[in-house]
Amino acid sequence: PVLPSSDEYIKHPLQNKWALWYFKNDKSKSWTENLRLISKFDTVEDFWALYNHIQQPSKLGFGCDYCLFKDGIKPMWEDDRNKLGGRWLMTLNKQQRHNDLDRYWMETLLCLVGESFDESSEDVCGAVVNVRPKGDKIAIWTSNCQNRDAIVTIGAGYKERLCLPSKPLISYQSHDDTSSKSGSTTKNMYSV
Amino acid sequence: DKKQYDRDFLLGCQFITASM
Repeated sequence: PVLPSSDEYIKHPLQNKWALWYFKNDKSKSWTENLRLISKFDTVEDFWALYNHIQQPSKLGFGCDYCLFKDGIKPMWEDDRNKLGGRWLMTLNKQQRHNDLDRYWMETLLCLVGESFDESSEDVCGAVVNVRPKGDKIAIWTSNCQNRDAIVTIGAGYKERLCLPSKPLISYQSHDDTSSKSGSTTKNMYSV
Repeated sequence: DKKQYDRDFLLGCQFITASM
């Protein structure tokens, strides 16, 4: 009999182990109680096994989030690996929930698990999708808002990957500015 | 070696069941 090559037996290892989190907004519980770890994976095959098994973001209820973070990093500003960082933020209009949200989220996940930003991927902490009545958001979180070169590489590569037009720009905001803002707008540190 | 996978490779694995 012809035996399959060893490549067909072995799962493809990822550079990092990743953890997928789910947030469901239940007002009777605390923020941390509403955040649940779904599963961890460190191979391409296990990533798809999880992805194919769960709801797409457009099917989630309002107030829900998915967060995919490197193992050991909690999806919150306060984590040591996040507290000096920030996020590339993409805001979607209501129509895009039907047209773009699920596709953008999948591309975001592929950028992360595939380490698409070369050496700059080391700055990536994770990604978050927020499903909200006013418009959904997808963000890539990075570890240090002062690492301009890595952040701009990630932002430009991300925009290209999503096939976004050159305008409007997408913007990067530090978690420090986001958490301390007094109005509805946060200072943009970088834009691409 | 850094383990990088491009988009097409990853998508090609989506519906392949791993043998192990």
